[in-house]
Amino acid sequence: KKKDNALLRYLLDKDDNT
Amino acid sequence: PSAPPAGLPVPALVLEFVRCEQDELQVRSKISAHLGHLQQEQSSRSAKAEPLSTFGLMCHVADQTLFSIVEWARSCTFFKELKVGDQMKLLHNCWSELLVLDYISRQVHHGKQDSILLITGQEVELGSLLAQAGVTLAELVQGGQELVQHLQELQLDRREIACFKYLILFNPDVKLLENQVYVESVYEQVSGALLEYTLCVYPQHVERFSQLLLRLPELRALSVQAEDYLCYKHLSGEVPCNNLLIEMLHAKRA
Repeated sequence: KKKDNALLRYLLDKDDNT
Repeated sequence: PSAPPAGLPVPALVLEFVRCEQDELQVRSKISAHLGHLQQEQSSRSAKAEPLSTFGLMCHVADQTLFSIVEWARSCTFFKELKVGDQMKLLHNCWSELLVLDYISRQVHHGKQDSILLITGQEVELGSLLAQAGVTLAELVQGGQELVQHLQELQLDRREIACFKYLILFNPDVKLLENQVYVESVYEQVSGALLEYTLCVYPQHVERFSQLLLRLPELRALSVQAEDYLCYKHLSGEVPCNNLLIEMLHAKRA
């Protein structure tokens, strides 16, 4: 299930968004 | 409306929401460029590549629109306050509603009953779409047209659409959030700002706020229908490989 969310997590996590 | 009656300012929060809106032309050119690239890639891979079907085109547009929805959410002050886990839960809950709202709000201003205007500027004739469609898609399109008509009658404006996006994103019904209280308080603030906005810009229409809010469950119902339809198409292998769209479908059904 974790793998399913990988792209969204990447998009939210990238750059300054911590 | 360009300005409210003298003495009644547009609520600051509503102005902030409008300021955070993405530039439609920029989003359009980004998505169009992506689609152009995709079609080029397809035709270079095979000499007799079939042109994208209307459904395939709409899936690609929806997928790319989802990327821009995530970008928009990340730019919101309120959203930034949340941890990624909560951000994901909120987006999993509302991605299809935000997609339907994007579609509906474009249709409201497009003003043509017999065609759909995509963000890319392409127009899809409803007649030809419905001719190939089954009952489910026909019902979906019909439901969409009815909601568009309701909102056209209300003359929904772009500030109200901006508020809708926040009411949808910060849905207080989403469960198991780390920061539930915060999401509820944002929802309250946004609905308060929308109420204030409708009272100051449409003072002759005191029912406006409640009439606007009544449209949200209709939008929700449409988005559930649209998701079911997409799931069915996905399971029968008809949804082109769209990363984010399919990931969202999986996440919600998991």
